[in-house]
Amino acid sequence: MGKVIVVANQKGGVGKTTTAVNLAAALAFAEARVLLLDMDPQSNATSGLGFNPSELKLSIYDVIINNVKIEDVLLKTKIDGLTLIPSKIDLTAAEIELVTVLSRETRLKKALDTIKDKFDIVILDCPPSLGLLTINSLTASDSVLIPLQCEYYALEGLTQLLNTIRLVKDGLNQNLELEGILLTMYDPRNNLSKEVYRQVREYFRDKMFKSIIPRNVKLSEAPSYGVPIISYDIKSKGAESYIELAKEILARL
Amino acid sequence: MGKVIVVANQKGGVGKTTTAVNLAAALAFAEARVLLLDMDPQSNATSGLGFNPSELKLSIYDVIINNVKIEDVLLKTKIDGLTLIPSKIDLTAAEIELVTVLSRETRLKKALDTIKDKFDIVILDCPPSLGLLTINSLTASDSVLIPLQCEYYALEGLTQLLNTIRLVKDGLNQNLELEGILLTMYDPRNNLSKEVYRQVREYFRDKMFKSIIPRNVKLSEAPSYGVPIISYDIKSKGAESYIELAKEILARL
Ligand SMILES: Nc1ncnc2c1ncn2[C@@H]1O[C@H](COP(=O)(O)OP(=O)(O)OP(=O)(O)O)[C@@H](O)[C@H]1O
Ligand SMILES: Nc1ncnc2c1ncn2[C@@H]1O[C@H](COP(=O)(O)OP(=O)(O)OP(=O)(O)O)[C@@H](O)[C@H]1O
Ligand SMILES: [Mg+2]
Ligand SMILES: [Mg+2]
Repeated sequence: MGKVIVVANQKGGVGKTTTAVNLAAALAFAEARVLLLDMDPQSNATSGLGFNPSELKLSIYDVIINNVKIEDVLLKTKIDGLTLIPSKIDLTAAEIELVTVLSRETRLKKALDTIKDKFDIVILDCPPSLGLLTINSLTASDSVLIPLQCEYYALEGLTQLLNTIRLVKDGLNQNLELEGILLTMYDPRNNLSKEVYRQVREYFRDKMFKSIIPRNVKLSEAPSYGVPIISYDIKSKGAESYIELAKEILARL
Repeated sequence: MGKVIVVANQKGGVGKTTTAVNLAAALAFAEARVLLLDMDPQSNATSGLGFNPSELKLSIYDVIINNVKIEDVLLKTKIDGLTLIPSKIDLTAAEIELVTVLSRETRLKKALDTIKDKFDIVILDCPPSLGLLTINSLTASDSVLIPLQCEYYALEGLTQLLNTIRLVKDGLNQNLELEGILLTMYDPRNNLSKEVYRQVREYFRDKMFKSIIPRNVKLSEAPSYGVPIISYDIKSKGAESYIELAKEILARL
């Protein structure tokens, strides 16, 4: 019950939010009960599902910092079976406010553990950093899904991320496993894409998802309408690839 | 003397490092004396210029946290006229270590002020966040260059970034100005790109650079060879656009 998967990568713009939102929606589409939790102060996952963060009264910030009950921040989305816990810009302050707070790494875990069994899968979207918001998310999770953009700088950051995951596993969360590495924005006409694919297959063959997310403009258009790709254009290559990914993950449950 | 320009945007993957490295190299190519300072723990600007961060003894971390003299961390690059101050992964710890330190927002400014006049221009590359490393960079700078990826989520984050710049200007650095908004990864065949262009021209017409950086695969290939675009392929559209940008900035000095 309630498997918690965190989508993390400190490299920016690699497709964390796009993966969190569209995987969550594709899982809900496949009849799973899904909770999506936005742990990024940019609140892209929140706006990507059609909410305006500045109009929301409560968010995950209030749960972590002000001890508001997590049930009080659940939002129903337009997608059947998909519930959202939103973030707002005040979450930026949490990175600094958490530094001097007791059990600063496990505040999210304590809150999430009280409701995760009401869902089949919980997906966390993280900011592009390895700060306390990402550490809280890794500590609260069963596994990590790493979106990897098919670019040079993205590949460079992978070792650092795997080291951080190992540190969290040793010190804060023994159960933490690697769910898999997901190639994103893959363009078969581009040598760099093919080179990244080759390198990841060589070093992480058994950890790579079979699904690969192609570069697909529909994926970048959907958020401007506040809907996931399966609502925006279910026939697009972007939608197909996230439905494939959802099937792969459901088969493992 | 020594104009300091910070390249900042909390949205990830918008072209901060690509702009910092290639603008710095293009300015040096035009005979300016340039210092590039890597304030991102990912150290992409450091590796983008051919250095291996894990092999370096000292970095900007030692200047900000261990009071090492900033002259002791200057590195000569393969580009005439371009000097680098590198970063390493230990800079991640600085975000937390700075929280409880005296004058935590101005440590970089104090160090940079001692050497900036040895250069015509200083360029700072920032991490994708609005934490203490970015705040230190904004406080140490004369102006901010905002790379804006032609995508929906990137446009969404612009207001938050402009608010933060105003807060830093009011509280920490009265001199801070907006150098300009630079459109990056622009693709004229893509409606989203054209829509972002229209919106930025409507709301920020007088703050937009004339130069626009096109999506150009050569820009993403160059870092894997540890060289800027002007060394990798000077005839590419990517190189041309950064040379144009350098001319625009030099004309303002
Ligand atoms: N497969 C894809 N094809 C085309 N565009 C994509 C794809 N995946 C993501 N994008 C676009 O690329 C940009 C970066 O993606 P996204 O915002 O999901 O990355 P992120 O890792 O969440 O970024 P951040 O580090 O800022 O949180 C967005 O504008 C998104 O719409
Ligand atoms: N104009 C462009 N055309 C094609 N690719 C580009 C362009 N600009 C940047 N890139 C590539 O896009 C990716 C993101 O760019 P870059 O790393 O410079 O962004 P960033 O804002 O510094 O990211 P971060 O937020 O992680 O620091 C990189 O792989 C880079 O090589
Ligand atoms: Mg994101
Ligand atoms: Mg960068």
